[in-house]
Amino acid sequence: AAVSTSKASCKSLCHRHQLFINFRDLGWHKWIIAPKGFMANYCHGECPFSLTISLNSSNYAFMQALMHAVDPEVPQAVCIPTKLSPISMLYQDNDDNVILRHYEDMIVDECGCG
Amino acid sequence: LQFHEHVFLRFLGLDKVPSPKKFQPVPSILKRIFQAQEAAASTGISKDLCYVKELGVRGNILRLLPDQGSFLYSESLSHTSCLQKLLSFNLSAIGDEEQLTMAQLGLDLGPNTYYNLGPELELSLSLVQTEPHVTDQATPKMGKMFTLQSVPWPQGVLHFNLLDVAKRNNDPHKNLGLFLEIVVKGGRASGENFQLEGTCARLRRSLHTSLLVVTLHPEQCRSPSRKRR
Repeated sequence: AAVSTSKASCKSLCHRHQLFINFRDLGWHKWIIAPKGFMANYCHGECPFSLTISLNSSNYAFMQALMHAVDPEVPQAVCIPTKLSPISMLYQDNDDNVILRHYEDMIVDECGCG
Repeated sequence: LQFHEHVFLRFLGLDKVPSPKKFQPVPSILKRIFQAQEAAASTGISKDLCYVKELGVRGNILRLLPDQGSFLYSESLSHTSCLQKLLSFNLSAIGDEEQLTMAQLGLDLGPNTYYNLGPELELSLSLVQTEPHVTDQATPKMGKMFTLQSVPWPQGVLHFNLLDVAKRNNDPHKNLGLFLEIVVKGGRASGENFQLEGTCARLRRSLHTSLLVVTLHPEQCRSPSRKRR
């Protein structure tokens, strides 16, 4: 039988929320040479069963959403990053050393139900 | 935004907020590497963050260490000695767990526009035993000379690979100490005289030395996974 699911509005569905942290707001522009800030995006939103297929989800998420629809005791699939990218930071430390450091998986590019 | 600053700083490998008095000049090589990385990240091209293509070495942390040494003025300067300088680099910023993959000394003798085709110089680098964090030792204890190089006339930046020297010396609680001497070998090609003192004074003014160090952080850079058979 068709499983009835809550009509989640678009806004509440799992998607990437953009958040830019400007280093100047933290007073860090005095020692971070570049970049001027970084995208601290995050993933948030529901993963209803009816949409798991279209929400860039894993098969596991599809199964978990199906199980949740049948037995609400089973937790819903969650909204997680599915594509990440690195950042590089050029800064100066207290010994006047100029440091360039790469950090991977720092920026959330895409989200999905996992 | 209640921002747990100390957490982010520790993540960056820092124990407190740096408060530099003035920004050091950023060498073009670091700018180039930074911009290449930014461009790759913005176009979604995945790049090996643990290999510095521009330098041809593995590593994910690049540091430019300023020289904290000082010029030496001693009467015993031979009449052709142009300058003697103690070079001192503070290696304590390098974490114990980091692997050193590059240590490149940069000697910027200034633009060759200062000199019209002369004089020829001879440049020597020797190790010295430095006390931790003492930068203006009057008479350094000389160690082995490891570079002797002739330079047709003062020009641009000269690079020297100090990886072995730095590895042998990489006791993070000590500075890497070197002794630099520049000797004038000869006048201009035409044999005319030139003002030794004026040339050396200009060299002392324009000389800029720094050490570019690349390290690999093993937790952030797993060795490249073996190809599946």
